[in-house]
Amino acid sequence: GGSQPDDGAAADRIWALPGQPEVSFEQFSGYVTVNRAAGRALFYWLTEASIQPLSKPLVIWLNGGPGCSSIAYGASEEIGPFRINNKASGLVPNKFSWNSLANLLFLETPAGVGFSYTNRSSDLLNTGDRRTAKDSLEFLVRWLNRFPWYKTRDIFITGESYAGHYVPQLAREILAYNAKSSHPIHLKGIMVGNAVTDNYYDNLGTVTYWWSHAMISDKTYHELINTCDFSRQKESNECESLYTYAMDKEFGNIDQYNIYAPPCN
Amino acid sequence: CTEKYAEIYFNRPDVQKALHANITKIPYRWTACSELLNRNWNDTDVSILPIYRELISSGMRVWVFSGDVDSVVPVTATRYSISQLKLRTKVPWYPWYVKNQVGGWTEVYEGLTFATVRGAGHEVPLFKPRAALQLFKSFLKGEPLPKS
Repeated sequence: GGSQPDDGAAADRIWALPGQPEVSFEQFSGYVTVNRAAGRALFYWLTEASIQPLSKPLVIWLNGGPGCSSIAYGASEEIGPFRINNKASGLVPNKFSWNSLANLLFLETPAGVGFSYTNRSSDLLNTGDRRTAKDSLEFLVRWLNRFPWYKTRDIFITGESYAGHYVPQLAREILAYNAKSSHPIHLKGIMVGNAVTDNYYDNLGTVTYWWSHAMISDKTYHELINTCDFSRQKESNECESLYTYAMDKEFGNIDQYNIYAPPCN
Repeated sequence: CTEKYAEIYFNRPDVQKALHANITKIPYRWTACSELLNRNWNDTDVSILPIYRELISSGMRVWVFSGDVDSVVPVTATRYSISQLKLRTKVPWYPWYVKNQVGGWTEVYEGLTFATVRGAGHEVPLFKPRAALQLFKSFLKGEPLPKS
């Protein structure tokens, strides 16, 4: 009948998802309240390891955006045990799932992502890195109370793209928490991929990549380098126009997330 | 195109019931990315490099990887950023292998391991699942990626 945000682990057990193949591992999902006053609750999906889960670490996966769902991307497209079929009628196994090596905890953060929610609508209009890190830490502390057998396990945090912010920021929050706590969280490491890291170097490196991979002309490259201030959050109109020209007139109809793949029409 | 299937699947009432999701009847559909959040994101660090320095000095294992055919946060961007950390090299640049093929290139620095994944786009495990799994295996073990 559906769990409430602060029920125990047993209430969160998933018996089977519609169209799911038979599997040997356990799954849990549900909500953890991270801020009672605002009514903010984060949603998670735990897929335990397919072999000897008790001896395996816990790996938390975060997606970026900001605003994107780790259930949509991490779980359903990338490292999770299932892929959704093209009729969305069921699930098929992913033979390269990372749950062959670890227990995978997909976290939807911050509130407003996927099934995670807030009762204070202004939370959706003024969110950002800081609250995401704090709410994610609160989630983890409370989640470990719900699943106490993970408290002694090694924990790793991984993610991609804008999670290049979330992952190190959450790791830093955990270090600060551990410094004050008699029950430290056993965080061992982090891993990020294609991660947003530094405004200036990310932007400079991106434009350089476009030029070195022959996606833009020499002229556009030099104009971008000479016009844009890559350290700014918001670029000048002149710079924005150059970006638009590069993407609309020179890239062509490609998938920017994988330049040699056919675009999804 | 797979996120389109996710948009359908995770909005199915029977799927939400099985997941114990949406118990409060959220007034909008489940979506892979929230445009509302993205447009109203108003607190972002300009650079994460200072946090990397903190984490590395705490002794934490830090790995950074990059699919080399992504043009949104491309490998060049990541390399420019990492070079600002000015880390000493422990194991010099070499190609790593998965199933007798070059999986990418890697360098092990003091406190951070960097690896590229050859032919992978932004979502590395989607486009190169076998290579990504090898990367994950080495990361968990805390060992350099295989040289052969």
